[in-house]
Amino acid sequence: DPNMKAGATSEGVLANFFNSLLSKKTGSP
Amino acid sequence: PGQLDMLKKAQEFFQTCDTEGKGFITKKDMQRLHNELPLSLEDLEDVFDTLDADGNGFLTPEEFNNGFSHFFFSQNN
Repeated sequence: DPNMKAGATSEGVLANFFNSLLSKKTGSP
Repeated sequence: PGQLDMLKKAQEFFQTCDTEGKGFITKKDMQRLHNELPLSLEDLEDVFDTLDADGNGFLTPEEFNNGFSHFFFSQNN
């Protein structure tokens, strides 16, 4: 189901995004 | 505990995206982060669409906080 995959991907991408911001600010995750 | 830190972080990250201090984030603002974060333009667009709950093309601090708190608490659980 492409929709379910999109949902799961969005969550992963969101986590990736915030983790990147966190490591950018603090220097480490 | 942690909730205040979470809100502080959310506010900080919002400002990172909203470099002009408009009070909202557009898709263009989000794509600007492409230079700073290891994410593709497609990923950043995906992030924006996920956070933009009402789909109006503007990301408010409230929508941003909601998305961040969802991430924050899912990480801590």
